[in-house]
Amino acid sequence: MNVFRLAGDMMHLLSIVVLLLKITGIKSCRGISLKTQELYLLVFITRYLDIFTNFVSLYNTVMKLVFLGTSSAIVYYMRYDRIIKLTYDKEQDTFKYLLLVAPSAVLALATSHVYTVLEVLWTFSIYLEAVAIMPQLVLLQRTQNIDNLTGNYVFLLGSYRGLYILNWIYRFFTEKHYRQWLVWTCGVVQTIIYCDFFYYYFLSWQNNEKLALPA
Amino acid sequence: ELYRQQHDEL
Repeated sequence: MNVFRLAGDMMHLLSIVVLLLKITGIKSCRGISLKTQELYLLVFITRYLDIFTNFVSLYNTVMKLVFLGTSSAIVYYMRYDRIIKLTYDKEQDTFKYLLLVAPSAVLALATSHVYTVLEVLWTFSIYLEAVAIMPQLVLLQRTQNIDNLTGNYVFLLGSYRGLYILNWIYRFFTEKHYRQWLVWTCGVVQTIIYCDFFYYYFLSWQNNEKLALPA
Repeated sequence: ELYRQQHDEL
């Protein structure tokens, strides 16, 4: 494992910690898209089905369990916690699941490397992860007064994706036969989706103003 | 081997 991969994973973990701190600390999930969170939960479930059959390292197994556990907790809080669910912007969070899930499923069936259940679901998770942030970005555009934690959450997630690209570049030059066009294409698409957000995030940081995305 | 390499990330 190289330093980019580790840093990427830590950013990912940190983004989840920031989100959980926001939700449980101030008992509010304002500005957070439940749809994106549920899609991430689906991504983790479909990708980590190999948790018992494909042992890579203790680090991987623990991280998989952490991601599954924390994303389940976030969805649980937003859906069922008596106080927190009241702060969810349900009317604004209108992105259609099917718009993201259906194309991912079709593409997974069409392009899977091997046709086993695990492999098709893994491919599905790669496609779905690339676009799962979209409901969140749409919701951010609609939210006035985005709070710092929400802005930082999305920034950390975007950084995780960027660092993974550096990790792939590193692996491409240091490992034999490391050719993963599917993963790379999806990863680059996913990172491009964040570009607009990054632009406004840095602008607000530079001008010391509150983050706001133009509609 | 290819499978392992493809699936060793998170």
